[in-house]
Amino acid sequence: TAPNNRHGKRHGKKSKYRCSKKALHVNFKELGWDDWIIAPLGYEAYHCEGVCDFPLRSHLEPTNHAIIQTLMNSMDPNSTPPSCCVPTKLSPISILFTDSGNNVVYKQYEEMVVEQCGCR
Amino acid sequence: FQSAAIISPSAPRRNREANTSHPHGQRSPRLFRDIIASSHPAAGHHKDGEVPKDAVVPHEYMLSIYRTYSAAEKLGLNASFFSSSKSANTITSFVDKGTDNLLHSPLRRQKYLFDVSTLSEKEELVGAELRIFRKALGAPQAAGPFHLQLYPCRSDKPLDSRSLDAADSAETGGWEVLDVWDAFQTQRQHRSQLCFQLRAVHGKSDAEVDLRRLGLDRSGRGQQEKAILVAYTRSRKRENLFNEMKEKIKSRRSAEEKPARAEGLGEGPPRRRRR
Repeated sequence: TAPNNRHGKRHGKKSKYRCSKKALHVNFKELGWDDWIIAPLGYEAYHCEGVCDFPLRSHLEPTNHAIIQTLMNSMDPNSTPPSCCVPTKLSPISILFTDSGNNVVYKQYEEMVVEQCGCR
Repeated sequence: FQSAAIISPSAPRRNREANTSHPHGQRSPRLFRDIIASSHPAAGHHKDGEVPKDAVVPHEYMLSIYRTYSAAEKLGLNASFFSSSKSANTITSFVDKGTDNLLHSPLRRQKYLFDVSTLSEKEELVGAELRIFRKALGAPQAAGPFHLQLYPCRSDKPLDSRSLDAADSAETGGWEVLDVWDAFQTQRQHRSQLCFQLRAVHGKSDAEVDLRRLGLDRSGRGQQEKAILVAYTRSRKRENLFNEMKEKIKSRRSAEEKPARAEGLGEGPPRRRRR
């Protein structure tokens, strides 16, 4: 069972290391893609970072396998690695770019922005 | 509930800066301005002379599609929500390469040529339209309606037609949109070029009129007034952004290598390019 602290309050610091969504700004110019991407120049992609430690919180929507793996990791960290903090929900973005024939193309690319993180 | 609107970048800057407002008078949300601010200078809000000469300047129609759909996206609406997208997730524009044969006077026929070789065969075509800009001529040249008729170049089976009121069309210019989906089914199968032929007849007669009298001649048109062919496609498979990138690098590399090879700059056997 999770250790109860005397005051019943959450550990602010610990939750910071848990699996959660973090900022990640992608700059197409820095990637060198600005010669074919017209818009946008960049966007907020976010990323998932943090530990998946026991017990896994429900908002992380763990699979049953992730629950088992996390349990085994908590019993013997050397035997099993923890489950992974990954994007569980993603959304698309629109990109305006020029194709190999210099035609202007609008395309909606799926799974470009992290909406939610979880343990898998 | 939030509103989304199309703002034409060519609207007078003063008007646009002062109040980026929705056509129905509501103030546009800040995110809209973000979208405008975050796009490439070539995307329409550059000062003249700032865009590099060889840069591709997107057509205003494509800019408006991008702005509307990406703003809707930020609101959680999918582009397919808009009927104008025809549920496509890819919209490609091809600029007309045809020219008017000035020796022919009057200009009774026009040919519109498009290179659609980059259109992927793997994607399902859900719509295609030819957009032709008609200039305002001021005084009407003749009374009564005109009928624009569009054909494939090698067939006399009409693709689409539009009626123009002589008085209206003389006073206001605008874009004539003709459906050319059929042309993709017949011509596209074995050719990377699409060719259309346009003519106009007056009223019920079959007499062809001079297209210049309808403001359709192509002389002196800027990039933004050129006709474009817009293809709406839907890819069944999830698109991989890196595929796009690899294609780009490959086409860029072949473009770089072509002149070098032509000039024989590479002495001896071609050196392997360090990856």
